[in-house]
Amino acid sequence: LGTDLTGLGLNLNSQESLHPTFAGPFADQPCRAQDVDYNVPPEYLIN
Amino acid sequence: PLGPSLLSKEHQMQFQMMEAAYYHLPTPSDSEKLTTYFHRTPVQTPAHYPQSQLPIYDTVEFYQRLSTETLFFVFYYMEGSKAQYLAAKALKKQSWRFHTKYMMWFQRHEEPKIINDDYEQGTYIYFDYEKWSQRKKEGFTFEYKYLE
Amino acid sequence: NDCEDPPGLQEKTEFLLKDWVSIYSQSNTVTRETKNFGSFVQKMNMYGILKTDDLITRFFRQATQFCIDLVYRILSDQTHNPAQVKAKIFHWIDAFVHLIALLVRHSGEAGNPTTKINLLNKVLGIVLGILLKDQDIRGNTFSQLGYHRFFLMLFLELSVPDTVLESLMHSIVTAFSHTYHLLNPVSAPGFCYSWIELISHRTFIGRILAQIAQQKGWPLYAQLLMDLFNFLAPFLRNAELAKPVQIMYKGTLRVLLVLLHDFPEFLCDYHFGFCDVIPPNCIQMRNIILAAFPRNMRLPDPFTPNLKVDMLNETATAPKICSNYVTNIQPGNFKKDLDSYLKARAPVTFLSELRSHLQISNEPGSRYNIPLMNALVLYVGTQAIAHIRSKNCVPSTSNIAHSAHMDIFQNLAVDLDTEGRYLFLNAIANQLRYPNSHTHYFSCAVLHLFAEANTEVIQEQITRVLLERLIVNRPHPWGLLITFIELIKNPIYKFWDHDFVHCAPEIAKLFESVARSCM
Repeated sequence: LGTDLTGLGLNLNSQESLHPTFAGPFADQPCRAQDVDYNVPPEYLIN
Repeated sequence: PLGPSLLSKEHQMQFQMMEAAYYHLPTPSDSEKLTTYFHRTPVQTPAHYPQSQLPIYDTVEFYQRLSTETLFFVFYYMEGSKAQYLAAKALKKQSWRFHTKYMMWFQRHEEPKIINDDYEQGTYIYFDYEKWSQRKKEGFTFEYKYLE
Repeated sequence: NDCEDPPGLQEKTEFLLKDWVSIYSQSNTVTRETKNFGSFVQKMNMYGILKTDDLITRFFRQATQFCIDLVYRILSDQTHNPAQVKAKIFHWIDAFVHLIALLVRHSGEAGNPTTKINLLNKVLGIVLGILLKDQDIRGNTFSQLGYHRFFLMLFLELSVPDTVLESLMHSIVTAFSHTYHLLNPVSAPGFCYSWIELISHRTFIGRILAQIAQQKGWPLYAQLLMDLFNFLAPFLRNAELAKPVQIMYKGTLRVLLVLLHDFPEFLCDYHFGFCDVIPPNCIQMRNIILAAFPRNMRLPDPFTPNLKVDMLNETATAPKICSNYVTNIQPGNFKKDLDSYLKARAPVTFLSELRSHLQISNEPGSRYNIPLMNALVLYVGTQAIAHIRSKNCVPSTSNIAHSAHMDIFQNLAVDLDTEGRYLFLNAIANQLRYPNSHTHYFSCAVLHLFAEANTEVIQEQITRVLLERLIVNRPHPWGLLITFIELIKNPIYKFWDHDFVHCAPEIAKLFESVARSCM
């Protein structure tokens, strides 16, 4: 009967696109805000 | 009606290579830039901890509900990420201003005594990330060229 | 060419690489790094590395080999804890990648992209070659880690917001797509898990499917998905999946769901080629592709009573099929006979020879040429639609009968064995998608075949082919639903009179539950 595709960790009803936070084919959670690289002002890169 | 089909020699060979690779699956952090503090390495937490994040986590509104200290933590420990960006936006909405030379967040404690085109001067609260605490600074000159 | 590297090149390469890694670790501000890069390039020049194209190639090959050897050394060194191992490896690879990205970014004149892209292709080709050789030599001890890191970080470095790199985006994505295609899992099964990570990375998908103008990246990505299905197909042909296959299969489902959600038009346009390679028993995976419909389309509820599909505007429009399927109708004289039969219903022998063209072996389970079957069915169907429209009619179950096109379909239904007819009916069912002229025509065609069947076996098999696509977990293609609903609702098909509908209590119950949700 296949798989319940709602259980693969993707928010299929999301109004937003999924690919910007797609965490990869083996991850069962989308990327969190701290996982996604962002083009922050260079001054924020404080290291 | 196609029924099962036997793997050809070539496919069996491919399967062996796949199987060998299966024991060294890529982990999420293999695909992420090296960060100083937070790697994308999921840690198994007790099942009764929330295992999935709420979709609202990704919004400025959510970050505005976080305490100032939390926002500073996100800002300084999740560098270069969307979380840092959202934390900065939430801080600005709470009248914090980022000083690009000291790389610290300042907030007016009262109306500045002097304001002109180049700077303002007065008493400020600032967050010192080295001592990890908020401090008051009197007679501080905030030069606008350092205002992000 | 294999002639020896000039003496001393290896030492120079190692020295320069180590030097760069230490520079890279210290410079953490953009300005300092650019200054350091400038002086490092002078050093490379001083060592004569940049003197000729051949030397540059040798340098990169040596440097890559050095990094890969280092990866295996660090992996085998048990003194480090796993987290440290990766950090150490990534530290070297990321530095090497950063050097390459800067060289690509700054090589050649500002306005001349060719030098940059040539250098990128050169480096990708070198790493590709070393990977394939390494996999051959090491076999099961091959490690994907270093290569995975290399390709991913180089793509991310070349995808940063930068005016020069942005202007090269299409060429950069094309270079990586070609490399990933050459690295496809059939050629590099030891790299398959990293490969699917690379082609489905959020930045790569965003670039190739969304940010490159006029969907020019779509054919490139379709090729990569075909590579993935080609690799998985033999392992998916059997119901029980071994764990390593299960992981790849589940990963593929995730990628398809992201595409279904964000780029359904992409799946719509390339569905035909995908159905050629997805094994017929992968019902749900195929349904994900067939269920895609354009985002600007509103699908009428399939359970709407008296839904008039032929009255829908979309039914008049043919779907885009971005596969050159007609070229699959081989050999040439078969295509010629086919066209002449469609035109003049002659030669009459054409029908009796049809099966011999489709059957390629007597081996149960692989007797038929599936791509030829799929292409033949779609070609005859599209010719039928054109023929009916040329008479200013809209295809319907009444006017698709008594035609050369339907002769062919009826002949296939009668003349093929169970396996062949299953593939034939699948070829039809694969066209039951969102509202368009193909969905409508093939829905009428399969219902017509049911109504005109001369034996109940054909009717049962039509029911099985539709049913097996409906009982799997969602999603279900719209065209499949409206066809099945019509079959069980419209009394002219006398569906409920057939014994096979009541062949077992759970089957009868299943039909009744479907019927209830339709009424």
